[in-house]
Amino acid sequence: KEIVDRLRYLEAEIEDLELKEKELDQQKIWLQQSIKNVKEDSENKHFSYITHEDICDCFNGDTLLAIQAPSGTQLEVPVPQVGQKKYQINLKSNSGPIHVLLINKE
Amino acid sequence: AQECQNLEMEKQQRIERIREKRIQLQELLLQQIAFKNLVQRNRHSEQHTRGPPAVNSTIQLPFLILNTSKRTVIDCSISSDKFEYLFNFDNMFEIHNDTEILKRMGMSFGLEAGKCSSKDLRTAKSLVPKALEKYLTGI
Amino acid sequence: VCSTPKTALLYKFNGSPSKSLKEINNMIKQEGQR
Repeated sequence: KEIVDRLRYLEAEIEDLELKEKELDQQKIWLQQSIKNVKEDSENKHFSYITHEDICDCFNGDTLLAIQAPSGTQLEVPVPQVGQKKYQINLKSNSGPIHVLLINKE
Repeated sequence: AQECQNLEMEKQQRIERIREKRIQLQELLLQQIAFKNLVQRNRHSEQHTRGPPAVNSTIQLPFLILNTSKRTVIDCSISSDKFEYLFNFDNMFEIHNDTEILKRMGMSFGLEAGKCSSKDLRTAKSLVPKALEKYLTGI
Repeated sequence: VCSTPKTALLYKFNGSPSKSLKEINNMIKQEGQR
């Protein structure tokens, strides 16, 4: 009897969890669409920028590169070879030019 | 008893999936808050200065930021049509997307670090749909 | 089952989650520390 009761209890719990999961899935889709709408709004687009000062304040003294690229642009970072202090980045676009900006406070 | 065990396992898997999905939802909320806060800031700033900043002093979203030590030597090759770039670095680097940068700028009110004043929390809640406010309190 | 060893990490603009960038950063950091 104990096991049967436990079984029923678990089944009810799993049903609740399933509902919760479905709710989260729907909310995620809704929020993703909301973010897309907000970002694509023409007035918001006009104000969606940061200044060079904003970035420099986040990274004290570092050399900074800003990369703007079309959707689908591929950024590839090969795993460095053992013993070599050499790191690479390969940027490849199929649909438009990539813009890279060097931001250096000095 | 076997079925009980199976259901226990399924319950744990669902709990873990729900936990991950809640984190993803919270991340999306922070993204929305940060973006809307940035737009508000820039709008107020332009009203105050009566005009937009110089075009060459701003970076439009979306973007990635790469940071490396100022001692790093960077070698860059660019194709003539700018469709391909190759960078070589002699030192480590990090790459961050625009959402991450906005968080570092404080545009998400420190919510991601759990350090948010009650006043900022109220402001953050005003930037998200009412039905999702509870997730902000969760963060 | 042995998978082909990874030779590079990839990120796609407007396609990959921010997790991909974190993986790249962790990989660079680990290799740098080694």
